[in-house]
Amino acid sequence: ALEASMTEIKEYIARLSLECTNWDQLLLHHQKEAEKISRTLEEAKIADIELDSTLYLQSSQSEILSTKPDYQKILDSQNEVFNCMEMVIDELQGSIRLLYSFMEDTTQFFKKVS
Amino acid sequence: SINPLLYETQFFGFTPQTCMLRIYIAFQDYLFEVMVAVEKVILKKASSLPGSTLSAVQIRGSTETFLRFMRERFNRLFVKMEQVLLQLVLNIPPNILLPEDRSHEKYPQGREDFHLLQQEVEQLRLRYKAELGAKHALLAELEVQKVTQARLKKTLHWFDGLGDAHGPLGLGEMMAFLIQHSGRLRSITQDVTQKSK
Amino acid sequence: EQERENVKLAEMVLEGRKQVLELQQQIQARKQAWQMLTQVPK
Repeated sequence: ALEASMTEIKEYIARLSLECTNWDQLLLHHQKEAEKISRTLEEAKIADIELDSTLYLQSSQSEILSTKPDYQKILDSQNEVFNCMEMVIDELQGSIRLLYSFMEDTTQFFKKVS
Repeated sequence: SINPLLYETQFFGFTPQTCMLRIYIAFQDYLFEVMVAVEKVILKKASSLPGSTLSAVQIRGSTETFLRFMRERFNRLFVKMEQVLLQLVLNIPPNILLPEDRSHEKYPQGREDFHLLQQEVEQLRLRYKAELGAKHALLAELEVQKVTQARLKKTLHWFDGLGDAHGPLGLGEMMAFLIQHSGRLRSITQDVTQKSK
Repeated sequence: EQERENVKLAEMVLEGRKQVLELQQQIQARKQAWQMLTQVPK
C-alpha cells in the first residue's frame, strides 16, 4: 500500500512538473514574440526607415499621431520672418535717413536765409 | 487512493498534511518538555523527602511509562482532530473557484474555443505591434519638437537683441518726436520763405 | 503596459506642441510690432 501511495505521489509530482514546464514554455514563447516585434521596429528605426503610418494608426494614440503638425513648414517659415524683418529694418532705416536729410536741408536753408 | 489536496495547497501555500504534521510534532515536543519538567520536580521532591527509597532509575522508568501512556492517548485523539481539521478547516469545497482562477471558469470546451483563444492571442500581438509603433512615432516627434523649439527660441532671442517689443528702447518715441519736429520745421520754413519773399 | 507608457508619452508630445505654438505666436507678435513701427513715419 505504501509503495502504491508513493507511486501515485510521484505521478502527481511528474504531472505538475510537466504542466509547470508547459506554462513556462508558453510564456517564453509569447515573450520571444514580443521581443521579436520590438527588435524589428528598433532595426527599422536604426536604418532610418519611415514607419508605416497604418501601423500606429491602429494604436490607442492614433488621434494624436494623425494630428501631427508640419514641423518642417514651421522651421521653413522662420526664413520668411527674417526676410520680413529685413524689409522692416530697411524701411525704418530709409525713413530715418530721409528725416535726417530733411533736417540737413532745412539747416542749410536757414543758414542761407540768415 | 491519495487525495493530494492540491487546491487547498494552492490557497494556503502549504499542504494540509504538512500543517497537520507540524501540529503533531509541536504537540509531541511539548509533551516531552512537560515530562522532563515533571520528572525534575519529582526527583527533587523525592530526594528531599525523609526515608525515600525512590531511585532516579525508578523515577525515569515511571516517567517513560507515563510518557508512553500519554502518547497513545494523544495519538488516538489526534487522529480524530486531524480528521476534523482536514474536513472542516483545511478544506475547499468542490464547488468553490478561487478568485485567481476566475479566467478558467469557462475552460475551452473544444477546438472552436481554442481557435477563438488563438485568434485573441493574434489580435493582442497586432495591438502590441501597433502600440510599439506608436511609441516610436511619439518619441520621434518629441525629438523633432526639441529641435524646432530650439530654433524658435533662437529667433526669439534674436528679437530680444533688437530691443523690446516696440523696437529698440525709445525708437518709437524718437521717431514720433522727429516727425513732429520735422513737421514744425516744414511749416517754419514755409513761413520764412513767404516772409522773405 | 505599452498603452500606459504611450499615454504618458502622448501627454509630453501634446505639451511640446503647445510650447511650439506659443513660441510661434510670440515670434508673430514681435514681427507685427516691428511692422507697425514702419507705419509711423508713413
